[in-house]
Amino acid sequence: LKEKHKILHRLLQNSTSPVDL
Amino acid sequence: PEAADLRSLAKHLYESYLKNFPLTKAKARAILSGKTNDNAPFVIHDMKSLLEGEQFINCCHLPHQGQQRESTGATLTELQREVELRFFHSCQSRSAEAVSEVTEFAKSIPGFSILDLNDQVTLLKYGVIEVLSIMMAPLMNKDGTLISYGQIFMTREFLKSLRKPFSDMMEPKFEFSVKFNMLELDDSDMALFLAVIILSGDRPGLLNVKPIEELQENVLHSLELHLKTNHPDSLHLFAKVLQKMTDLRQLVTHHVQVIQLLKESEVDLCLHPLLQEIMRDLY
Repeated sequence: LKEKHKILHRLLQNSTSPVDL
Repeated sequence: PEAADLRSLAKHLYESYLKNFPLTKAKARAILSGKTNDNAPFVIHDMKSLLEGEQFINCCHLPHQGQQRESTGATLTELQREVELRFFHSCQSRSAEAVSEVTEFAKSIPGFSILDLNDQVTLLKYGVIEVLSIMMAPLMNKDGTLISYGQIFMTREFLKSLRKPFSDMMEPKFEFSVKFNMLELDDSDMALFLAVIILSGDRPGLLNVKPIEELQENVLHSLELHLKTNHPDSLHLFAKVLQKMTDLRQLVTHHVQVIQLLKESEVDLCLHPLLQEIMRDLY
């Protein structure tokens, strides 16, 4: 499932929230 | 000692809520009732005021096609169409930011981060639109909603006047919010309720339900105790709050249907990648 949800996965793994939204 | 633990959990989640969500219910209600020292919000009630208020909305990275077309003599209908789409895109950008805020809040729930990573993804995928819908309630009254961090008030009538299916998007949220606001929950109650929603053990495809249900049970106990303390005169409030979870699921199902319709009817529509991930195969 995490493969199909790469951005959500990244948000969960990063310690801080800012990602390339 | 057990009650002390539950109170400590409520305090922790409230602090995380204040840290992660920029517009609290307390602030939103102050703006809506005019009891704030800040300027009153800019009111959007028609296409003209939407164009005027657009500079406040976070859509700077999107091309302002409408403004470019204006100088080349596009018809009013074409311009209106573009303004609606542009507004929809800016709503998407804000929604994606809000998903990021909800993720950070979820990660702060004790025990969430040690759940199976696939299950964390599932809980967010299915929970996030419910959480965002419930968080809209404090921003709304029967006449309209605050947007853009409380800088703008958009009227319910204007949202209803947009072309279909844009016009169908917000009305169910207003109907839900007006009833939900009658429960008069405050930000500390909301923090616990959001955690309960996120920790739903019946989401499709969960691999390991038991630890999620155990975490949720603990938060439920904390919510029950907190509501009794915070609202001593409100009878059966805990049960009433939990009943809202059923309405929330219907609200999300409707929202997903409208997005599907939009994808079919709007050739120019481009869904934000994060929202695409969440919507894909959802119900």
